Amino acid sequence: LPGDFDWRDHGAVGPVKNQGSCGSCWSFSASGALEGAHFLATGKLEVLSEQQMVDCDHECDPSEPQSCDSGCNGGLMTSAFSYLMKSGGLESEKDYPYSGRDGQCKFDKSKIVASVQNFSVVSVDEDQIAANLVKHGPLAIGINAAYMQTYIGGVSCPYICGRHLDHGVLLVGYGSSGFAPIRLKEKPYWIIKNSWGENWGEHGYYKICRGSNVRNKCGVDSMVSTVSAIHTS
Amino acid sequence: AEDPLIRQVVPGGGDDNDLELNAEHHFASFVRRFGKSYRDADEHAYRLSVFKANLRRARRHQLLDPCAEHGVTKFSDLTPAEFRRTYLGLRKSRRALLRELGESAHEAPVLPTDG
Repeated sequence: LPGDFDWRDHGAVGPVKNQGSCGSCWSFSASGALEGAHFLATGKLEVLSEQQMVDCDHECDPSEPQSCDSGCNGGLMTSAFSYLMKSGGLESEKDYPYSGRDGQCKFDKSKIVASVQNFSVVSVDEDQIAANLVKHGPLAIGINAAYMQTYIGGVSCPYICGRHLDHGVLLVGYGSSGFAPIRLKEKPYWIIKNSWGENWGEHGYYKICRGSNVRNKCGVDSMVSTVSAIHTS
Repeated sequence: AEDPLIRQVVPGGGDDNDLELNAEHHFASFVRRFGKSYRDADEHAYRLSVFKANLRRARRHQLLDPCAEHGVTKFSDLTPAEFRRTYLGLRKSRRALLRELGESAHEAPVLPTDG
């Protein structure tokens, strides 16, 4: 595994988006993972629609049938991947733009630009997460967002952080040497793309520590999924 | 001059008063910067009280998370509950997650990580 890796340097990550006042983070996480997978499959970066999932995806978690994707009221990335496999794929952001509100489904199958071939859940192991990131592209992950409301920049590594997952984001890379003054040493970190606009965090991104002595900080390793795309023209 | 290995992470000292004194100034700057508007004076006063609580919270986060920078963000006029309700949306119970991880249907194969 490379010591540092960032899919932004390889053109697999689209612009930072803004979900607005809508609990649709899960759809941004899922679309970001598919944007990356589609880039790996085709060499082309397509900015994909979240609104299609907000409006049309009502897929339920097979292990908990009362927990279903529900637009601005929340959802789950793996359920979204199931929906995308069933529906055929995602339209582009341009064809099905984001409104930040629940609306009627206006999905047009003829406008699909990216399709899911398969998806998997990655084990709670930082090396496996890094390997899947490098091999398959950006990963959809869950995180505990308690510290994100006040985050401005740097490598977040709270002494205490719950592992209850409440926010869906996109893991796009990792670094080996974020400086941690309190611990007087270089600290490795994950690079996470958020969906709260560019004027949040580090131009829309969040860094959180990783490594054997801080593993699964804020639950970051515990819900990781990877997706692969099929070529569509 | 502060010992970098030992930091106070509980309230104390005179910082609370400084924070209170500067909060209105910070709030005015926050409102301008993020283009916030409130429907009336009551709402404005309530949001100022929430903002003050979030300044204290940001300072707690800074002490508990010293490698990062915490402070005023565009969410500083929201209570934690409002923030969760409006901006977070991952529907997942821990129980369901563990069950899902136990299922093999969608488990990613183990990849080599050495060399």
